[in-house]
Amino acid sequence: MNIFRLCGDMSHLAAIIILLLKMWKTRSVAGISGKSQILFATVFTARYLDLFTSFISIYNTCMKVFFIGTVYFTIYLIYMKFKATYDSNHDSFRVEFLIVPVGGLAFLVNHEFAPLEIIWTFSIYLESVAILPQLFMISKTGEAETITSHYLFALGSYRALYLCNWIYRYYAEGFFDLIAVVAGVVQTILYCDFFYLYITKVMKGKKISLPA
Amino acid sequence: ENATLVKDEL
Repeated sequence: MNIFRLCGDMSHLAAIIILLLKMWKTRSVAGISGKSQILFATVFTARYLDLFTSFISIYNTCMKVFFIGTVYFTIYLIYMKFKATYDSNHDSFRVEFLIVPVGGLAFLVNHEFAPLEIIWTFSIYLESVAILPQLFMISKTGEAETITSHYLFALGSYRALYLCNWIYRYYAEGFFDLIAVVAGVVQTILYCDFFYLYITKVMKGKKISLPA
Repeated sequence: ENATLVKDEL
């Protein structure tokens, strides 16, 4: 564990807590893409299959349980409890256009052609594009609530911090995982225009409103 | 090879 990865995990944790607070306090899921949350649930389920078979540390297990628990709770809030406030018309990204290519790529490009490894690779590739339905929804509605912007900033920062973690681990431990790094770079790049909007607007107390 | 490496990251 290193400071970059710890900050990354805390940023990820903060993003999930911000999202839950937004939903619980406002009792509304307006502006939140249910499809992205379903993709994140798929990512965590595929990645944490070893939750019960390989024990790394208390921290690792607790975080995995928390991530899986909260993402399914988020889906419950979106599609059941606060279903009336879910904006399905704007959450219209065709996720099959993500899942099929990512699934195919996981079969073709992986570290080892073994079931658990391919499923892990699938979760890495899927995570790098899982935010697209959410970004697409914001571009369609033309705006994002400030709290949603904070959620996205924390979520985007988590993988950017993981990139720093991989640089550190490369020099400190000689650890290098090309698949995770390339997917992490793609994932972080997807947030760049949002980061720009966040820093130029939200940091100055303005709301993010894209030219619809 | 990374495959044998235990996945210790979240």
